[in-house]
Amino acid sequence: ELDDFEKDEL
Amino acid sequence: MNIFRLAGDLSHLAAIIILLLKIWKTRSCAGISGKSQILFALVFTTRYLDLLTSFISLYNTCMKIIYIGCAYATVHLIYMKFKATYDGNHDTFRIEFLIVPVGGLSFLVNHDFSPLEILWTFSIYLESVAILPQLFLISKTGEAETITTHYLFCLGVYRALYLFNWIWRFYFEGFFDMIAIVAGVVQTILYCDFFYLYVTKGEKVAIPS
Repeated sequence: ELDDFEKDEL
Repeated sequence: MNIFRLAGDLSHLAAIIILLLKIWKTRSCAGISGKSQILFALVFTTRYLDLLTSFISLYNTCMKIIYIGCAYATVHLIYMKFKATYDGNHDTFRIEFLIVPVGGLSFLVNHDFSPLEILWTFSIYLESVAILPQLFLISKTGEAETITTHYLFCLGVYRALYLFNWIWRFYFEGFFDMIAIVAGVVQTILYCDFFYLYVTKGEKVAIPS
């Protein structure tokens, strides 16, 4: 799920 | 980080540097849409506010600072330093017709109704259409300088590479961001017409108006 991925993309 | 995302970031960085150097070296922003550059500066400002709140990596922080710095430097060169060479008669795309709908959509369709998340969503939607004033300007003048076509090619390729990055991350990490993917597909499709001309026409690109 998205929320365990920080917005690590530019 | 995967090869597609790194290649995409480097292509994006190359585009930003190519444009900045082109304007600086030729001391002219002829053929460049100042409105698109304003939109890109807005995209980076609203997307990279997390510079103030979270540290992800040195790479992430450096690239964000470079992107924001170059975007504002480019806008400054166009509207201040080399204003005399700005092609205002052809750069007439109404960007409020982009900002307002994109702003509304980012309130309606987002992952989380928090200020940072809505601003991030706004930046994703805005980036997908930010190149329209530039493509519109080229279609009006009927041609683009070679260096401008290289700038557009790198800029178009960057988000196309990000699409492969998202396929990679879905397959290997289970990461999946529908908002970024849909906007990225729209953004890349907008370049297709230009890509075709860039590849077939080689140097002089003339987008039929």
